[in-house]
Amino acid sequence: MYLKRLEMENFKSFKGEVVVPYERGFTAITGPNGSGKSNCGDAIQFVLGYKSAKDVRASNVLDLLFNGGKNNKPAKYCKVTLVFDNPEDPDGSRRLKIDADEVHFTRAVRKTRSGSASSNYYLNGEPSSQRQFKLLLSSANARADGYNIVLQGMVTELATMTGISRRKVLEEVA
Amino acid sequence: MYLKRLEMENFKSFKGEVVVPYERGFTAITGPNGSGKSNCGDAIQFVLGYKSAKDVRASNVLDLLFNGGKNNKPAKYCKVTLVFDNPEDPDGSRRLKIDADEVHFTRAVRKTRSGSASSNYYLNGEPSSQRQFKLLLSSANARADGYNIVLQGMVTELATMTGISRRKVLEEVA
Amino acid sequence: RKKRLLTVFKEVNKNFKNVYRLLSDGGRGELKLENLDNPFKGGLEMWCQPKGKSSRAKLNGLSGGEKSMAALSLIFAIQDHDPSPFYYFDEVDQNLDAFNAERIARLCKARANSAQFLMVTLRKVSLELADHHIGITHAGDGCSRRIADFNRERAIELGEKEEEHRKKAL
Amino acid sequence: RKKRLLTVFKEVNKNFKNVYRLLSDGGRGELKLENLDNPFKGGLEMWCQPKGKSSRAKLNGLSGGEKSMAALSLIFAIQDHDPSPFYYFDEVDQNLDAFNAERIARLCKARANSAQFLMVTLRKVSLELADHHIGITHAGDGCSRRIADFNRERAIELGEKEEEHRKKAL
Ligand SMILES: Nc1ncnc2c1ncn2[C@@H]1O[C@H](COP(=O)(O)OP(=O)(O)OP(=O)(O)O)[C@@H](O)[C@H]1O
Ligand SMILES: Nc1ncnc2c1ncn2[C@@H]1O[C@H](COP(=O)(O)OP(=O)(O)OP(=O)(O)O)[C@@H](O)[C@H]1O
Ligand SMILES: [Mg+2]
Ligand SMILES: [Mg+2]
Repeated sequence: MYLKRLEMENFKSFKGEVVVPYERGFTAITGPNGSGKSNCGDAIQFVLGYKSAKDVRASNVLDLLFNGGKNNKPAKYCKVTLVFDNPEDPDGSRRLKIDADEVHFTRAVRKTRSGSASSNYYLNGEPSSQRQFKLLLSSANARADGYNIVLQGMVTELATMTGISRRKVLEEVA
Repeated sequence: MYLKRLEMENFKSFKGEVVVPYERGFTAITGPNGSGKSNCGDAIQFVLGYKSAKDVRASNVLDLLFNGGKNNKPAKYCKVTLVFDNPEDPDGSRRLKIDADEVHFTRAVRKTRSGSASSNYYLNGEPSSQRQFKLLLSSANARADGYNIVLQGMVTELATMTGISRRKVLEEVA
Repeated sequence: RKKRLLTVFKEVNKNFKNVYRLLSDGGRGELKLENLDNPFKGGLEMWCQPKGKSSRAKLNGLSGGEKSMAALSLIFAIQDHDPSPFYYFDEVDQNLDAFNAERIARLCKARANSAQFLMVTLRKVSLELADHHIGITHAGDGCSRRIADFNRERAIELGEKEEEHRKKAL
Repeated sequence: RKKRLLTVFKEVNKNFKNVYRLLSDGGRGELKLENLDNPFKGGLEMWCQPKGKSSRAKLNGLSGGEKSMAALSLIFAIQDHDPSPFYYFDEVDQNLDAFNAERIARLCKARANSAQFLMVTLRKVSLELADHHIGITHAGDGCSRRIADFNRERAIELGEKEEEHRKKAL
């Protein structure tokens, strides 16, 4: 199982549809300051289910919709899809307990007429829920709240936090 | 007025006497991780009068004495001298209100027989006090608690602190 | 609950010792629970002795880079306890010197045989070791986009080219 | 007391606008007191619009490097208000790309005509622009020392040599 690609539509600084294909092995992502590298990480967290709004650097889920940049109109809706490769193991089982070679996890947020946000989840195109995402992903150990995703600044945070907070980190792992 | 040199004796990772000469203009200090670059900054703060023990990364002033490293004996005393150039301006005044072309600020800490620490201050070799250091240095704007000394990590701290803490920074400047 | 925490602690600590020794080229590191009888009353400390340093050194006396290597050892130790199919690291090599940045990149490369590693980095040494390269940029209009036909040479150039281009422009 | 704070605020804000525009190549930045009537009841925010970005962006949505440039602008703005004979910067360019690291180094170089700047850095672009170079190292025995006869070439080599030396050793 690996992450084959990230598909974003009007997510943060990504205007319109932008696809980022990933490979197996070791991939380096680079670019100037403020170019959108960490926004891709936020897009992954957005679908996997982030713990707190601080993880995606937005106080309100509507801050995640493309704000128009310099000369465009702000978007009214955004969508992110994570496409995982999910091959059959020799014993017939699959890491993600779904009988499909590719699994698409999609989350979309729309700004309603009253200005609030409505969130929808889709699994391979069929309506789903955040709960179902979490169940499927954590059984394959692809959670958002483990240390498999290390956000910018987390290394320094882990080195300088109090011993009590660090013990709490261990408790979450247990 | 500029800092001509830093003289350290058994301060943190600097065993015995080590002198670091400085020049006017723009000087870059480099070296591997853990080599002692930030310890030089701590030595400057040690003499200028740091605000909190966190500024020199030591919970107790005795932690600033050379701890012996791999094969040496821990030191019982450490000393740091800052040597400032203090030329006479065309109008006869000097930036540091002392009638000397060079001003040596020295601070020494000794571990007493009972295990506590005794701290002594010397100005051009004559006994002095932290209060006198602060008076002389702040009239020349060479304080330890202004933003003229930016310790490692302070930039990120300033960017991510709460608005209230940032307003307190402005109050200190006022 | 206490039993679970102590079992996880023993295993993560074993991993931490191994990873820290590997990353610090022979230094010694260990995790310590402040209160073994009732771990929920105390904290968890990382004790480290980088190669060639005294064993008396405290964590708060270590340098910025040494602290990051300790924290990264803990992250790898936790990952070993609970392996995931993919990992995402966002500029974890920021305050490391060339020596340590290369050690981290080599460890990611070695582990990339059994899991996918995605690493956001600005460091040349990490760009050189990666198998694949992705470039993200914005064209001054506030819209991020992916740079097409990107590879290792262009990635290293992006960091350096900025420097050359600036030199000419000044 | 309130009057003093408001006067300092006005002056530091004026400096901040100028420095931020210079450092971000045309972006706009401004300091904002949350509660102008009673500043001691509210905080101080940095509002920034990097070049080419929307004015609707909030400080917490900016990237790591953009936040550092805002904080550095504030540091320079405070220094302009209360100039000192010498400045000491410890790895302030850690999470900047080559573009921004060079802008900071150039600003230090320009200001070094009227005050002394001492900058601890691992970045090649800052080492290239400095007038003088100091090397600090330890010989694996826990004792720090100054490297004699150090200069710009040796400084840049120290960062790169680590990389070459590693390549040969592998
Ligand atoms: N909803 C949004 N719409 C448009 N742009 C946004 C939105 N949210 C954040 N941004 C912009 O995205 C940029 C931040 O991008 P990001 O944090 O991914 O940069 P980065 O490439 O990680 O940079 P660094 O190297 O400095 O960490 C900021 O300039 C911010 O203004
Ligand atoms: N009292 C002491 N005696 C001996 N060594 C000490 C003492 N206090 C701290 N040290 C050692 O000094 C080293 C830290 O040095 P310093 O913080 O100056 O590194 P640095 O060059 O700034 O590195 P980085 O690039 O990672 O920031 C640590 O290895 C620490 O163990
Ligand atoms: Mg980033
Ligand atoms: Mg340091």
